[in-house]
Amino acid sequence: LPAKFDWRDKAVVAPVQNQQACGSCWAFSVIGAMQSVHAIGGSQLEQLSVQQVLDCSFRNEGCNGGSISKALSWLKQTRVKLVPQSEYPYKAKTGICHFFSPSHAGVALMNFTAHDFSGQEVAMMGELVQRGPLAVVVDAVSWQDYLGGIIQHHCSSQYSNHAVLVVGYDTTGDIPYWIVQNSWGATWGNEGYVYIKIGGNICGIADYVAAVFL
Amino acid sequence: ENSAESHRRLLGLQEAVKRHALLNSVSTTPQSAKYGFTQFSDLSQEEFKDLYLRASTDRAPLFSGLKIEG
Repeated sequence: LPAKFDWRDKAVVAPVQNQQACGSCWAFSVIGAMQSVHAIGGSQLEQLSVQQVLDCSFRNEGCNGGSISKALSWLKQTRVKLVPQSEYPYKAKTGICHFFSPSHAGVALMNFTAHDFSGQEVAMMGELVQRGPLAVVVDAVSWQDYLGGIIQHHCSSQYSNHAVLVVGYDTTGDIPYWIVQNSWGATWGNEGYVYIKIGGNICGIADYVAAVFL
Repeated sequence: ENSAESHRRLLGLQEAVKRHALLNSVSTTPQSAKYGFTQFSDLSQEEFKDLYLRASTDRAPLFSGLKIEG
């Protein structure tokens, strides 16, 4: 594995989004993984509709919350095509699901894997390099006050409450860390990103790790 | 009503100052995380959780290693 790897260097990670006052992190995380893997496959990087997942993933609860696993299971079972964000823009409110004809262009999920990598974060680095950005759940209670730097403390595992996207890692310095894209806007943290120490399952980053296949 | 809202926000900020001191107390290296005022600082921790931390806990099987064939 390379000592440092960042999918942003390959121009396959979309800009940081802002979920606003809507509990839609789970949808941003899933969409982030899908649009990156789509771009890794050779397509142009295109922002896909978070609102479509928010409105249509019926086993989740829209802005009241949801889970990565339920969203991915729904995408896999229905083979629904996700349309570009420009066609179904984000409103930060749960709305009525808009349907598109089967001939409408979009990106569908073929399959996904989900594993617990706790105690195996080196293998998780391999998963990131091999599969693309990873949708994960974390404990983000202390992130309310996070300004920047590498999180090493005050973050529990097994009490996940927030979904984010792991886009890279860096092990070249004294403290190896994950590079994680959040959905609270680019003014939060390190220009919208948070760095989490690798090893020790800090913030529960390795508890639930999903990779997508298109 | 505005006064009640202002008071609530002031309490949120006072609570935040205490949290920052605790969180920064173990920042021992230059790379360590720093904590301070963000766009969420005027929310109480409960309000923050209610609004932004809405992902359900997911569980997955333990990663069993890469398969080696042949």
